[in-house]
Amino acid sequence: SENDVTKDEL
Amino acid sequence: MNIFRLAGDMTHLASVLVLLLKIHTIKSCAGVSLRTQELYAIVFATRYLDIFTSFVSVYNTFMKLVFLGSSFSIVWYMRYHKAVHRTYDREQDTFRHWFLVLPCLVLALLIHEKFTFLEVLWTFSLYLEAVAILPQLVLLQRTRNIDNLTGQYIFLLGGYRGLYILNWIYRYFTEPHFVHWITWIAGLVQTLLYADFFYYYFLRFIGGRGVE
Repeated sequence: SENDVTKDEL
Repeated sequence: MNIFRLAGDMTHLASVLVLLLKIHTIKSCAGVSLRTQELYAIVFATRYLDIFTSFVSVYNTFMKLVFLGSSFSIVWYMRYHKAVHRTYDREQDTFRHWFLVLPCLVLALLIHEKFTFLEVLWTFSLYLEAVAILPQLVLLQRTRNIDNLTGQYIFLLGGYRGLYILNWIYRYFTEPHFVHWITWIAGLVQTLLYADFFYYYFLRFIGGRGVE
């Protein structure tokens, strides 16, 4: 989902 | 991954290495706020809870382990290592940092992207990181002069989130639907808190003196 995109950052 | 985010991560890594270098080699934490280090340990502990549940890349997992390991070992060094603890300025490092934790937790419960346990704690870590530097900046003003390593540590720590802002701008223009107001505002507040430090830090380069 779009939110998972954020979680690729530290 | 883009050049801004890579530069940001490397700057963050450099800040941690500079601090570990100072503490491990010269066994000194003079001018370093234990309270800021404790807040950062909480920031990483609550931000990387998904380290075992969601795999993004080897790089991502490796860096998370580095930041978790270094932040907790720095706190351990400053609290329990005799030689290092002796150089800790307890009388001056008095910012009530626990007063920062609760408001950040309440704010995360009110403003978040998804109301799930992991997401709320992750949002909490963003808010807490934004203010985690305050004890260090207060200590800085009290201890007047600081050594170069501590100055470089703070400079790199402040710079990394600034580079992340460039990364967010880049991703906003290159990736559809990449909008994360919470992350952006927290990151902006965090970087702005360093504004006056950056000012004096650059004066130092111009004046060639220690950080006053």
